[in-house]
Amino acid sequence: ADRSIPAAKQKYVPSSGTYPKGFLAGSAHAGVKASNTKYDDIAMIVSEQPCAAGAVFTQNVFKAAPVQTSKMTLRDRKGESMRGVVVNSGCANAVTGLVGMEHADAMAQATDDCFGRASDGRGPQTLVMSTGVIGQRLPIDRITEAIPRAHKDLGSSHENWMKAARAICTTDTFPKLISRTFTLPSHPETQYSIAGMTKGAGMIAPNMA
Amino acid sequence: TLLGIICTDVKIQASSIRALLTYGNQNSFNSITIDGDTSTNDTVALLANGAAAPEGAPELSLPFDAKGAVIKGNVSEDVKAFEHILVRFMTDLAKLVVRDGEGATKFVTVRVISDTSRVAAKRAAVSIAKSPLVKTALYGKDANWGRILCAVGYAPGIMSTDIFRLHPQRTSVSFVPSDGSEPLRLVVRGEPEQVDEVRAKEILEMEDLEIVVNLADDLGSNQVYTCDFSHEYVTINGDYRT
Repeated sequence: ADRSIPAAKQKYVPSSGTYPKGFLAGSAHAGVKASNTKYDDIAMIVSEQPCAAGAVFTQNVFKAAPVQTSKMTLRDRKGESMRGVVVNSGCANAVTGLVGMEHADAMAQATDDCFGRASDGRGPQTLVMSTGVIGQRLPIDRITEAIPRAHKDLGSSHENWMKAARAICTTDTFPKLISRTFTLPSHPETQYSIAGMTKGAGMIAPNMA
Repeated sequence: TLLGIICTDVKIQASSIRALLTYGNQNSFNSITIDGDTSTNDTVALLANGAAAPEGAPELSLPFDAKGAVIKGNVSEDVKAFEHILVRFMTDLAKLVVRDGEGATKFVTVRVISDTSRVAAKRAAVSIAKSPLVKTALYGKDANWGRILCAVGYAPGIMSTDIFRLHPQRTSVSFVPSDGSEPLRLVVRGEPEQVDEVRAKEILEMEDLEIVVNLADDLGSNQVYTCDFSHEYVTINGDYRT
């Protein structure tokens, strides 16, 4: 499908941004959904140095494999020494059984391999997210081949962040990306940044914890 | 499915991130609904690498008691400031999701005021925000306040008046336009107003709209963000898998 942004929505898409130091964004095309022949559907957001991380997850009882994998990763690492997030759109990897769990783990490991796996024996340093159709298996070979390309694409520019924000979209009509700067009371001379991307469109009534 | 990735160069203690994110999530992503369906994949992550923190700056950390609960009186000014920034940031991200709900043409804030509890207010707000009949009326620019009250009346727990003490004769409904002009009162303390349909249409033509339901006269309130429900939603989802 054509992914041009509707005129009424263009005002919500930023043309520039100020992004947090030490974070990089990248994307690549894997063709997760067969009908997608040209748009990036793999996104990678990483910290150049190990970082702290946390997440909230759906409370739906049928938790997708990447949800289960990412929960375990955060539990095993206590949220410490994380590197980033890898996302695919086009297939949710939900209700895909043990193979789905292996696929989610393969995505995390393929991303870790781009940086050199941690030697602390505490498992992956990457969170995995998937979105799309439920009940279908990931074309995992295409995804693990695309992940190093997303890694090569990493950068800190607004274009890098915007491409990644676009790559996580499904039926969204525009990429959702916000960035801001701020200071904290104890050292007002230091400028900090926060940036975030999100996607939604349908099956949206979040109840995360 | 809702996905979110938030990154900051503040230095935050790993064990505090989850609490900060959980707090921020409650009034942002957990307060939106497009179609009432909770996905199998919803995930929002927060990553903090401390890359902008000056040398020797302490990491932001929440004080926890032995049971893992935050000791609210001991929260630092830096944490309070960051928490405020994070909540606003997450709310703005969540609002973007609503603005791009499948087939959505309107962004609707549903605010319910209750003198019994914020839980009652939230349940009533969610019930309105999820109602297909309310949402189709919004799409059709029909000031059908009866559907709004109907949705309040069957909200989980509301029917048990011992718990939430909802009094129909004390309930009021208004549309608040986004341009700052006078709200349109539809029901005042259980009595229907003579609705100016032209004015109602004017308000419903706007992209942004607020529905305010006052379950009594007071003060606990909660809000949920939603959108209208159009033909396009059916078109998109009629063949999503294939």
